[in-house]
Amino acid sequence: APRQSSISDFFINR
Amino acid sequence: MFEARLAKGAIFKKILEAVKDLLTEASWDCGDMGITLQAMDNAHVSLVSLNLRSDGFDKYRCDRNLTMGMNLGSMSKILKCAGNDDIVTIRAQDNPDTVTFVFESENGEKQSDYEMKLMSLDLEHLQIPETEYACVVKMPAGEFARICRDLSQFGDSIVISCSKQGVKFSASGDIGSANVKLAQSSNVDKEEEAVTIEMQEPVSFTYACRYLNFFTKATPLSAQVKLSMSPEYPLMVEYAIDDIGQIRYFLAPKIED
Repeated sequence: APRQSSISDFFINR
Repeated sequence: MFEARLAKGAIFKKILEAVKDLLTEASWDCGDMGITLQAMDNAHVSLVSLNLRSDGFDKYRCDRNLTMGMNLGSMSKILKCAGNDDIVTIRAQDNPDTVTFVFESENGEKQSDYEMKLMSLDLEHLQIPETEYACVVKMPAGEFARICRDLSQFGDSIVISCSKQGVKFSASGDIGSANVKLAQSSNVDKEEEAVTIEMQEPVSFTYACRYLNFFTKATPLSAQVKLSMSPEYPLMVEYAIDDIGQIRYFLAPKIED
């Protein structure tokens, strides 16, 4: 089954 | 002093319904330009970004930028006390410990105020990079909610595929599989009922039903929803909020290892 990725994989901490 | 007055107070009621199941607490950032809120769910799978422009309010005053940390369950309880036709005013002092919600009936004969304690929240703030999306689908918000609800019965994921032919929603699981295809509207009398697709390249991504169903709690805010997809980028689900702003949900995709 595909793995759930995280928002922080895509958006950078400001 | 901070004061924001909205004659269509029901908008605040709908906004709380649209976020309270996904987020337990969030910071409301108030400044000259308006009110913004950005928060991730507990699992950091999705991100909510709300923007309400100051010029969309009937009255807006913000002497000093302020951040108000609120428990959204408590805020929702308070907004449920407002009537659908009530005028809602949110008020706070500079450096506040509390925020006050004032509800006035249309005829001005009933006025209630509710004071809520603020929280000190130390939340991550993420930079959302600008991107050109590979596919942008606009469709009736009610239709999107219906499809997410229907397909959730088949599995915990929905595959959204977009091509020139249209957009396809698919799910499969123990009981079988389901596909819903929508073609671009050819003849549209009412803009609200149209399905439109802007495509640079075809895409197909897998998303968790659980979060899509949370996002569709925003359906009462807007007749149309916009789905924007790109490789290496979260899905963006956007609902316009009258002429005052928008709520955007970002959802990280499921990825094959």
